[in-house]
Amino acid sequence: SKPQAMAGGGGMNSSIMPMSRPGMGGMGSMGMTGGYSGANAMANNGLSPNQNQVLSLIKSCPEPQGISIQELKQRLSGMSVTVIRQVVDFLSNEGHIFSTIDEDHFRSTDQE
Amino acid sequence: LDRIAQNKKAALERLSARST
Repeated sequence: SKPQAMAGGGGMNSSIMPMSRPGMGGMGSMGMTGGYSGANAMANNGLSPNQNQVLSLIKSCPEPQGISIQELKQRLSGMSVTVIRQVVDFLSNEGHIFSTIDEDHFRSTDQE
Repeated sequence: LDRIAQNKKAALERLSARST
């Protein structure tokens, strides 16, 4: 038959707590923003920003024969043909896009 | 046009092979 010591002790402590909060200061403001930006660089489906850009351009092209490498290059000023080729190769291997009339024209698979 | 359909079919197969 032992009375619970905790209940009494807790009550006493709580009257002290608000005055001196050891170690609590600053923790809330510091940590939050750091970790998030990294997740944004690698967007949704695990594709790189370049790959997503190319894929969405190909998706947005209504032509039945698809979009040409030349057209992709014009729209993606700043991306070299070499890089575009690499991205297109990758997307094609994954099955997101496919070549149409020749190896220079591509269409997206998930566009009807 | 047949070639386009074939390429699309092949691409869709690659896609589903990846996702399963």
